Amino acid sequence: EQILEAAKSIAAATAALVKTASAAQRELV
Amino acid sequence: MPVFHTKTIESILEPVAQQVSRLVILHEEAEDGNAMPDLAVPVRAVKAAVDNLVRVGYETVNSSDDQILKQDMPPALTRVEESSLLLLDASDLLRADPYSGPARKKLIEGSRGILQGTSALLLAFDESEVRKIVRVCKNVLEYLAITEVVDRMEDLVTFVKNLSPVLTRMTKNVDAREKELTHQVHRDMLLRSLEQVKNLTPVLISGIKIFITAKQSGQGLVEAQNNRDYTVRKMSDEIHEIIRVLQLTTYDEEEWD
Repeated sequence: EQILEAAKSIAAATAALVKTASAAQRELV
Repeated sequence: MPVFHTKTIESILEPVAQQVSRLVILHEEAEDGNAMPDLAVPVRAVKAAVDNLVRVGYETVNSSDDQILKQDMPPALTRVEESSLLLLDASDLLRADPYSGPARKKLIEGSRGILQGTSALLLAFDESEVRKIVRVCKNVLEYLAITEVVDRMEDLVTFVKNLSPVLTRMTKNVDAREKELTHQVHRDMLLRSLEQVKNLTPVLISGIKIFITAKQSGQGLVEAQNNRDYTVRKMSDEIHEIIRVLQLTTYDEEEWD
């Protein structure tokens, strides 16, 4: 259970990071 | 065809997988890109989550008696940890140069690595959970194997008393697993075999009863024995099929196709 919760946190944090990076790129495309 | 074979893994990884592919596409379409914003804060959040996962992961490895899990989980944790270092590098490089090409590459490589490492970790954990269910199934098989020594009514009472809780546990576990799977074909296969086992259980008990009666009366013994053994074989085959399907992933089937 703890593993699943920890994996959820990583996935959410990574998705947020990548979204921020994508947002900057998208302005150009 | 679903990419992730359980709903839990899918719900965790699907959103981040989509974000990562979007970033890769954007990177490919606009190689030099716009200036990147300062990513220090979101990268620190990822690093904190990674540190927590590594801690929890090793706790799980140390407290488990599953040797395969002990072997499979550390490389996945290393992959996640190393990928988070790439993100930190990317963040540092971008602070110095918001247009840095190597930083963008590290950002993609790092986020992709986290996705792959977390996926490998969840898969290792999931396979370990499946092995627990398989052990319960094998427990039922062991009980079925001793059917042939049940030749008195008292033995039959003990046999049923012992078999029932294991069978109930197997049914409950397989039922829950079936609901977790994203692949409809695998779900249907599990449901079908489980239904067969449920239907055959009273047939088996009745078959043993007939065998005991035949043994006492000395009439129709061979036929009663054959019928009992046939039911045991049918039930065992279905449980072996359940074990096989439990260990399948969508990937296996694609490979087979």
